[in-house]
Amino acid sequence: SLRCDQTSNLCCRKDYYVDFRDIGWNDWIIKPEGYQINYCMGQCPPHVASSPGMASSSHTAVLNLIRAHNVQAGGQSCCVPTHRRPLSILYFDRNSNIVKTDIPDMIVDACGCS
Amino acid sequence: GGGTPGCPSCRMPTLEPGTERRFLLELAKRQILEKLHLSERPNITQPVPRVAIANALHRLHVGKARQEGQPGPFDRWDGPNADELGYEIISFAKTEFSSPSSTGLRFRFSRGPGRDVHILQAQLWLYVRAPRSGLSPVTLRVSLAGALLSERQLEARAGGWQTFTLLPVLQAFFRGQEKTLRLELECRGCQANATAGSDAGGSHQPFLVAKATVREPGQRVAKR
Repeated sequence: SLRCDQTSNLCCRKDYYVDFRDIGWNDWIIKPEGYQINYCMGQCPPHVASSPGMASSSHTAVLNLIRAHNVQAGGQSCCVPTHRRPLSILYFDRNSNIVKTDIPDMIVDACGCS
Repeated sequence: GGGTPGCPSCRMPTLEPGTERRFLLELAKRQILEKLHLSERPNITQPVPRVAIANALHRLHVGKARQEGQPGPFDRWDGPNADELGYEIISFAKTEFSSPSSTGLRFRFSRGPGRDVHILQAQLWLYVRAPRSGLSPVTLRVSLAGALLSERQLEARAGGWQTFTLLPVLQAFFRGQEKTLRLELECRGCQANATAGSDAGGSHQPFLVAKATVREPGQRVAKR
């Protein structure tokens, strides 16, 4: 998936690290100290609509252009997460027990056009 | 709102830097509480001594379970089914003195309404200080509501961490509605306070470690 940089406004993954000290939760979350929440942003013009956000081959790009010129009006494609990872977390519950679990779909890994 | 319109159907406006930080910190908080099924962040009213935590985590990673080649709790594991959340929990005992040779061990667990908890592993870890003198063997007995659960004789002058498997006890406990599990620990032939961690600040506090899968209310039943 594309990572956002200044040069492109196409659909991409914007990295953002949340430090649990910034939200005052480092007293009950033992590990990790924070995590990459990341999010998706950028445009999804017709010729990349519904592409998985991977670098398309030239063949796919040509196909997309043909499709774009025949695209019917209506239907807007959005830049959304296409792959997310779990977050392994060790924390205190309200009885001061230590709990370890994997929270699913917490880290946005890849973005693409819906 | 305002600024250049984002994607009309997902209404995601382009985030200004200040907004980005506030928005993402709030999103992270909401996501974590929602996915841990917590209505609010836990307030730690009775913190466990850090040294007791370090000792417990050290035992679980280096301890006997690993030497016997079994994957110890808190190790990587193949995890639960897709529709169940896997949990591993360490619960430190609150100790109550019943008599010089016996101690009450109280464990508290949170119970979410309608959550289906399946206990897969449960072990009680106890630290026994070796007797300074005498050659009589030491006998450890663990009971629940007067019913003997497990008994072990230690060689004379033996001490250190002892583990007791309590799977049926914890499975029965989680089938009930109780929040507090109270075990009775008896140490025959021991010196007073032989279960070293009994005092609150003890670095060798007794603890219970369990592995469980939890199915939330309304979650589809996993196909076997």
